[in-house]
Amino acid sequence: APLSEEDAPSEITTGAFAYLSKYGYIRNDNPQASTIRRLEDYHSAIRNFQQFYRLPETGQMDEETSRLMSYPRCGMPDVIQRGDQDQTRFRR
Amino acid sequence: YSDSGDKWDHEDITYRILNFTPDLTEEEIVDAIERAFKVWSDVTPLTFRRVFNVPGDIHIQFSEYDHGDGVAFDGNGGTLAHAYFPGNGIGGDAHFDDSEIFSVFLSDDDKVDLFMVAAHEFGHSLGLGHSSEIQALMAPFYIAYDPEFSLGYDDLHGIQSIYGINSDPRPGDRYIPQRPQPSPPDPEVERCSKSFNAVAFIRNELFLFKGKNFWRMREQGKPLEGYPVEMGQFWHGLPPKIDAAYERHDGKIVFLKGSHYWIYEGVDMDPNYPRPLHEFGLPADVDGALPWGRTGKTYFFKGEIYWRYDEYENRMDKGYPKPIKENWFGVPNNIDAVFRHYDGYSWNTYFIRHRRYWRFDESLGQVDLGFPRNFGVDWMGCK
Repeated sequence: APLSEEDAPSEITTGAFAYLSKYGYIRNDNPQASTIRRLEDYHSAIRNFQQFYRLPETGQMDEETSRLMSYPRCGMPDVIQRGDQDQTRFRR
Repeated sequence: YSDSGDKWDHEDITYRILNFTPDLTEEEIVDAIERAFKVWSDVTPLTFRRVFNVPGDIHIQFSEYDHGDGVAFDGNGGTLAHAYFPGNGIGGDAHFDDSEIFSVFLSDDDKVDLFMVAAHEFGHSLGLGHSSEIQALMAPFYIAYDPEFSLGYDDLHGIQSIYGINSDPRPGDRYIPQRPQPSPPDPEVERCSKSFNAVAFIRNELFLFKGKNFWRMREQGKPLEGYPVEMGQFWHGLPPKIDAAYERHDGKIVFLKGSHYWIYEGVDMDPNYPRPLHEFGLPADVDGALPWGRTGKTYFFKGEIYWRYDEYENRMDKGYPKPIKENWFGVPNNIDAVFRHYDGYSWNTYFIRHRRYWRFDESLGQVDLGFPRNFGVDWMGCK
């Protein structure tokens, strides 16, 4: 679920967070996670996205990452998530 | 590419078009969908047949917003379509967001080419997930209609790893793939009789090169059917009898032969290759190349010595070359090929010389007991 305005640190953009969640980079199974944890998840998700598409792994929403996310796309997630954390992975 | 793990258990796939978008005529839609299926049927044993009034394997529909599957579309832009991996019920079905403006044979920023989107979605319908190769059809992003579209290495590799190759192209195929139509096996080539020129672990498959041919292997001891295939059909411009090959940390494929090396992006040679091997700081005629995971280090072997090259820095590491016997205990000199292979649990390094191979234990730093063994028997299904 998107962060509320109160919870969301300024460096998290709701759109990017939603995008990363929708396409499998962020798990939504812990809505009670702390803000710090969410921030970590967010940057980790960006890094995973960058790694998946071989972009420079900055962990930040840089121009190149943002441009790629702006393209229209297929609605299927990039990352297939299974029941438990251990099985969350990129299916190569 | 990624493989969902789901596949159809039959080759004659049926599809049913449940409705049409008003953006195009029914004839245009049917033609785009037929062309999209043909992308996949041309390179696999699969056939696609349209059915009416009876359930099909793949149901195709155009819908807006919430359309009953729990995954709502988002209006114009954003998500264009989605599809389900093979299976019963909704499995295999492809849904197109009717808020998009679909077109055919038109490169227009405001419109989406139905053939391009459908070809991608049907890839999901057949079991492929998203590719991290941006240029691949199975990459999720829609960039533009490509009038020169042809299925690339990554997609071809992916779908053929699930369904195998189309060994009997049908007459009248309109879509002629520019990439490999593997040739019939060459009876003169005895995969078990000699050693290999080079072996490389590329995109999670083992590629074994001998003379002008290569074999592919997904599982140890089970070379894919339809091989060997001539290297030149796959990697255009590559000469036969290469010395070594490896997948670099960035996904590029490097081939070495004699005093030169070639770099390929998938099946396409990068511009300005081949280039002289002395740019690596290496002599001609290396025996083998061994990339070391994502460290960016690559080991090169020749005769009794080896080098360690830093791919990020583009230079040989200091202190090299060194004698093979200094750090690779039990590994012979004058190898034919070397590769690293993931067996599902851990990585092992294998050295091949003539018809024998040695398994090197990375944690112990020495060749495992019981080696060398017969490579053909253990790896190539030879008796």
